[in-house]
Amino acid sequence: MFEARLMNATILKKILDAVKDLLNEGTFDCSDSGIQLQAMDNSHVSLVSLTLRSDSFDKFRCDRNLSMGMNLGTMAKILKCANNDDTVTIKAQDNADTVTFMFESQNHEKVSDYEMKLMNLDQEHLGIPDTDYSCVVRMPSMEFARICRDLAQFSESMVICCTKEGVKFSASGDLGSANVKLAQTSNVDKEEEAVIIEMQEPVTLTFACRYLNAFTKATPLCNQVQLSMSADVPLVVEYRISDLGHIRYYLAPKIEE
Amino acid sequence: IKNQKGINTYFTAG
Repeated sequence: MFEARLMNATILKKILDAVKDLLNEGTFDCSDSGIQLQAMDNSHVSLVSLTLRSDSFDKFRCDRNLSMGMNLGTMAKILKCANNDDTVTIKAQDNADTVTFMFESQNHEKVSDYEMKLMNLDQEHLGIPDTDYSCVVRMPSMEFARICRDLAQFSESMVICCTKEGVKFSASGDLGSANVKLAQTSNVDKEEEAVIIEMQEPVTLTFACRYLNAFTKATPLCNQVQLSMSADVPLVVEYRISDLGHIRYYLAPKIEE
Repeated sequence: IKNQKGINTYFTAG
């Protein structure tokens, strides 16, 4: 038996919004420790890794490890049927071929349940080692979304250059070029507005704007985003999900052929 | 020309 309850549907809606542009389907691996989803986008250029910790759910029961392959488009449709302040309970029997989403209104007067067929997904699971990155940038997530949107007008790709002074985002194409420089915040009054750079070595990497823009769909989940970079390895774009866990996007850099 | 490798080439299976 698997059962996980959240007092508020909003967070689950935001999580689905953050992944559904990149992934059509995904396997939710459920265990005692929580729920994990790892999947590559269709073109295998980026990887999404979602972790939700069991102790942050309002109720969590997982008698045996369970892998539930879900169509994320269908899941998003079902979650649209929940009001933001509804309690959401996700339920599945062991070895079941369906999962049930139950929504309960705050006054307990409306209860709805939606059953969804599970899928057998043959997805490659990747081991992601803990890595020390040359540069780690923390910045307001809205600012990052804005920069990705603005620079995508100029080019398919964006160069991110990080030094200890700051981080520079650049794009150039037929229309012209754009550069946005952010200096490290000198006086941190409000932590969520700060730009903080931890640098071991300066890094310059190029990435596809299309994917960066897809990652910024997670902006409503967290005020801050963390970008971790080292030469010639995937960028990690991380959004924390309050005390519930995090969503990390990995993106392969563009390299000279 | 810049291109990108598959993300799975950076990580090990498992």
